[in-house]
Amino acid sequence: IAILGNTQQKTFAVAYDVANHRIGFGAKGCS
Amino acid sequence: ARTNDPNWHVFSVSSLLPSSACTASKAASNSSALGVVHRHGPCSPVQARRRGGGGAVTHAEILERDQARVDSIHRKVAGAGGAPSVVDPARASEQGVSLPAQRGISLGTGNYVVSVGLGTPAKQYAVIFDTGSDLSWVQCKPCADCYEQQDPLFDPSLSSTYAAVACGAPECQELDASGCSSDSRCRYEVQYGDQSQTDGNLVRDTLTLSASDKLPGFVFGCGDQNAGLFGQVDGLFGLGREKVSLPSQGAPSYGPGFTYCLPSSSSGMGYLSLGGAPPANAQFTAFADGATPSFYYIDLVGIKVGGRAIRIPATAFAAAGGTVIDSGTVITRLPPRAYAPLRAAFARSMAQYKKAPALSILDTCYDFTGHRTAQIPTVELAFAGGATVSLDFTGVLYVSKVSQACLAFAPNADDSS
Repeated sequence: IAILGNTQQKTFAVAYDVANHRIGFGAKGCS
Repeated sequence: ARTNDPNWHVFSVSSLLPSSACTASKAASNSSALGVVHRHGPCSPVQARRRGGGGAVTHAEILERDQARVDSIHRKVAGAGGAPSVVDPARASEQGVSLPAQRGISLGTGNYVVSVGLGTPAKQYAVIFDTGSDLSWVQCKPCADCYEQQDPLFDPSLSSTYAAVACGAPECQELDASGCSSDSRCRYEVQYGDQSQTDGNLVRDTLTLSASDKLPGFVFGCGDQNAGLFGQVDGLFGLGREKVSLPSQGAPSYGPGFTYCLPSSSSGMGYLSLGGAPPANAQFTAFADGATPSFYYIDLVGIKVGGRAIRIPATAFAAAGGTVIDSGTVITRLPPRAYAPLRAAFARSMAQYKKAPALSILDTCYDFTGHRTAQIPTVELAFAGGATVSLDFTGVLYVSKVSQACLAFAPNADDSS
């Protein structure tokens, strides 16, 4: 398998939208 | 200079390394989000103690442990490490318990930590947060065999809301690794892929996320025999997909989801929040099917470098078994048939810079010594459904030092792994 590691996730708001069975990436998410 | 070109990151070389001082501001006290800090950065309470008594972890060590975690994830997905194994009967007899063990993935570096409150009155504990495992645990009193940790051990006798989980309780039955002690307490054992291990009682107590956010009856492990690569953290909180995970237990109160943001620098602060609406600017991709119940699978389908799609065989990702998103793996691993063209395209764009030696698993490194500013191409990841995510600059380069900044991707061993 490929693995998306945490370095590549930095600064994104990574939203695990379990109810809708999807994952979202929001840029500049830490501010 | 391509300052205004959206396909390039232009940066000051002097800004490559993180500050040695914590620059993060604490989350507002009325916020329900937990502050996320890098375990080895200056904001980490664990690191603050390390400075007094031990050396810092090197980048090479972080990357070597990262490979151990990746190897362990591969084994678990392949099923080799996923099947329950039986505890040594002699040891089980000695403890008066007989229970199967659950082998998880390697802890690796456990890069990011949050601070949570447990018990009544609540006491704070610094714990690793991990989307690749499910059971949360902290070290507890009395402890037969605990490693030295950041804070005093959790003491059940000081909490008015503590309760043991009985053997017959559904939470005990649902935990694969459950068993009974001679006094009918539910025992758990987790063996991680790197041989780290925690054993203890399954218990429940109030989890405090903030002054206004409490989760009564939170089920977690009260570890009394723990050993391995935990450093000095007080425990680990699992954010995986199974029922016992923090998001699953928090779902009735907050909804069945969570969001985190990992800071760009080890001297900065991010957050972890349960429930809530996803950010308005988010691009979404559907969860993909996957065999391992703890992991979150997604479909990575393509990569762009400097705004141009690189040529990756259409079957490269699917043939490799899909993609897992993991908060605990540092470096993204790609099938070789995807990594090779990424590396080639990146190297073509970096031809004007002097090459630097490889850093552990990172084989494409550059020396920016003597440059005031430098530029690297953007890297975008394309997911099923059309979501395209342009990585932050800090997600493209892994900077050990100014003379050794590396493309922050690595290949898996072969296309079938």
